[in-house]
Amino acid sequence: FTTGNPKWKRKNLTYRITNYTPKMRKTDVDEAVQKALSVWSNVTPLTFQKSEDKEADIVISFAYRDHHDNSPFDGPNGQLAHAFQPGEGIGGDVHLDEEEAWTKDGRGYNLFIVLAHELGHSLGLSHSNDPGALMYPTYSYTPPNEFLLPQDDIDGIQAIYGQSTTAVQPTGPVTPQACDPNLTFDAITTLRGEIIFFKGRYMLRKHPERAETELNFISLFWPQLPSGIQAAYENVERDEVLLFKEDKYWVVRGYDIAPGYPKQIYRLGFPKTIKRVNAAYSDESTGKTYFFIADRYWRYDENKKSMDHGYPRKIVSDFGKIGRVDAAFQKDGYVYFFHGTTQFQFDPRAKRIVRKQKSISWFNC
Amino acid sequence: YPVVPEAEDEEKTLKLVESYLQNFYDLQMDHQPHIRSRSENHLAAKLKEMQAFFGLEVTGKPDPETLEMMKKPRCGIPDVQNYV
Repeated sequence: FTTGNPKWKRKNLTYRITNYTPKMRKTDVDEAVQKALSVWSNVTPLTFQKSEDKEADIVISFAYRDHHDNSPFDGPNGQLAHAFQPGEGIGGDVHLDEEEAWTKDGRGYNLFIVLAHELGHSLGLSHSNDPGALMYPTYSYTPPNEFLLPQDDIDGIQAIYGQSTTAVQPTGPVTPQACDPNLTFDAITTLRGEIIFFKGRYMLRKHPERAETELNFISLFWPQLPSGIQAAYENVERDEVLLFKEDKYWVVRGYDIAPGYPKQIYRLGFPKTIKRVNAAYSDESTGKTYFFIADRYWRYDENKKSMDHGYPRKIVSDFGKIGRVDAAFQKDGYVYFFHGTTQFQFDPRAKRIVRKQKSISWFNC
Repeated sequence: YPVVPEAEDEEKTLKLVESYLQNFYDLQMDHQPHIRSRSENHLAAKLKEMQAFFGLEVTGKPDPETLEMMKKPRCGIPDVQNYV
């Protein structure tokens, strides 16, 4: 919260856009503003009405360097925008640095994302230290069509203005905490000696030489990728990682998404009845890759580039009672299967489970 | 690339750190040379506050992770509460 807890006394607020950046179409700027305002009106009783006359509670403008508010902008990058807490006059106003590369997609700086953050200040919120929060001070891109206001921001704004008037209260994504005993994973893969754990729009990155776990947005490394990766595996020999979501897959070659992806999973030999892959791992010593879907698994020969005959087979018949597999990876000759908050260590030579642990055992909690 | 001489690099780093902490952590700068040591403590304390906010290792020193965070594009509003 901002010191002194400033808030608007009225629920029905007005806004005005005084000028437009030449870098975007006027209609795209209007759309970004409306979408950013709805981020907050969707979770509170607040409403925003566009005002054509001079007065408005929130005045949005693009400004250049020193624009006479004691907070000059600094040119491209650095400070992208700022806003003023609720109040008369300049109170609630949003200033956007005209020298930034404003866009409506992942290039440059997405106007919608920055506006939604600044409007949080206009409504009385201060910065949050939750790295997944919209009110976190640094810029991070999320595809606007995938954007969900995080729970941290919902809690903050509702503490000021109360809950939404809708019958069902909106909730938002929570930032994963590495040592949360209830943490489960969407997918896991090794990547050049590190282990990458995928969860929602995040990836937890564990380097064997570093004690702490690094949390990043998937989009920070791979802006083209969607959130919610469902399966992943590393083909160490080809120095590639394959990432799956629904019926598509991407190839990361080195650290970059290879051109020409995503492709359909059916190219790998799955039948059309298969709509998604739950988990995968690749056995470097045999060149065989295992795909887990529901209670069955397929085996793919990386050298022949085709599925082996005689599959799918039942998971339980060859891997034991590990249930549905959320995520899997192979390391140092063992395969680690993740089912909810449980992790099974499987020895492919002995063909049996040799250990059962918590899902977060890799994070030095 | 031509290698930036170390002293110049240090000067640049110090300038980045000072302006970041002035902009976002309410660092007050005393430019009188005879109280340099107190302002250095003050700067280290502000640096620790910034590192704690971002969940970085709290060292009070401009280590690589801290500098990387300072270079990230961000909102112009300070992170400390007493900004009005």
